[in-house]
Amino acid sequence: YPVDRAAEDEDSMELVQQYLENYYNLAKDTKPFVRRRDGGPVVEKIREMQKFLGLAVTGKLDSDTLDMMRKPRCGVPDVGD
Amino acid sequence: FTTFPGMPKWRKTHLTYRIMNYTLDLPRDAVDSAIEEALNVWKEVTPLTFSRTDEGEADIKISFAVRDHGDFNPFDGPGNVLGHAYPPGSGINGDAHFDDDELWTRDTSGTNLFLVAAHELGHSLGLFHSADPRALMYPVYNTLIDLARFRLSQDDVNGIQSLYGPPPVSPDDPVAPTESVPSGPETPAACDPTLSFDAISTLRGEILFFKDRHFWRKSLRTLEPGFFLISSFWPSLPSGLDAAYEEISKDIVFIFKGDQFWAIRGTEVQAGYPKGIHTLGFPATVGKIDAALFDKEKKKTYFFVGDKYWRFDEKRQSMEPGFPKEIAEDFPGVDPKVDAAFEMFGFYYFFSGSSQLEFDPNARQVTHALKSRSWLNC
Repeated sequence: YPVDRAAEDEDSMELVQQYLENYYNLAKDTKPFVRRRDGGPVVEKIREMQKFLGLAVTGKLDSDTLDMMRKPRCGVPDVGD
Repeated sequence: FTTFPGMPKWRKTHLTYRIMNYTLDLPRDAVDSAIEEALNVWKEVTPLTFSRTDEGEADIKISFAVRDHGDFNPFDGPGNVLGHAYPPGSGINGDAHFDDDELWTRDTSGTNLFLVAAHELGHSLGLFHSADPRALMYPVYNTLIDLARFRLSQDDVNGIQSLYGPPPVSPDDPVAPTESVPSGPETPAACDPTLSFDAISTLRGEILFFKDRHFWRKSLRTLEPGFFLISSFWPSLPSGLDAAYEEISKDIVFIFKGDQFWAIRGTEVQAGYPKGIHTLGFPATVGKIDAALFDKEKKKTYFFVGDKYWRFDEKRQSMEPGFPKEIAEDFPGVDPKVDAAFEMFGFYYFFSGSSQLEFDPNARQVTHALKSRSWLNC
């Protein structure tokens, strides 16, 4: 079970990193996100995404946020250049 | 709403578009129709007009592609990214790309092409994403949307009009009287559950629901329909109509009552009308028709009389041989008698009493059963 959990974590980390780079202008070379950390650029971007998409702004990867990131969408970014 | 950084927008109001290739998921005419309806959504609320070209350059080039398709923005296979588009400008700018690893459909059983096209073309016109979940420009695809009730949100309208302003009022546009008709004992109530209609027609992207002396005028851009006396727009027309349809390519609405019919453009009743319905090719046994709808892809008009129907070729201007046929034969699930009918989004909508059926003419099956009043935002 712990192994699955780690694998699942790994997937969500990759998903969120990719999503924030694609749609919220997260710099490509940002250090990979660590779930426990409360601050840093990725958490700020998670907050920005949650606010834009009308989710609870927690800065955490809760299930609503993960569900939203897995929904089909437009490929144009939500913010930035 | 947001616009792209630097607020790029088209410096002209007439734009050309070209469909570069087609998905194999849908018939070509369904793709043509979805794109045209999607452009109409924006045309309705701006001064913009669009014309299609099938060769050479175009402002907006529409294409289907999978994975890497030459713009450094590869698609990602089924799901996730459905499409993308580029802001106004030359070259790739203005173009809209659709991921052909999605299953493109006319309804919502797959990914609805009309809906995604209306969103992507919003980008082609200069809109960026909206944070309003009700807005068409919200980035996440809404799998639960009811197409029959689709309309732009106020946020979408505010956004596009911040770039191009509102539509001009053209001289022959039916200018609504200063106020709708106040409801009273003799006026039909929009949300009466037993509400039925005499006749229904589209008119320049809007839908007119006729009942007794009145009609509701429903636009895709507003929640509430307007409610008016027929005589306030067309004083010479009778009330209690039998049928109506819009010959879209001629910008004419034909109105039927008894054995006569009229032709109107905007608020103008055309000279030489009314004419007898038998000039269209009906036999003398037909004294009136129940309903009519125009299929803009086929350029044919379907007339419904009792349990039978005729088909009229608008290009040849003649009734087609081999008719009448039984309605049940070609429209399984649609019971006679039909009170009113119209075509929108590639579907036929049939009204009988307080019930309405949405019919897919390609699948030849009923796809939705609704209340007749469902378009009136009840």
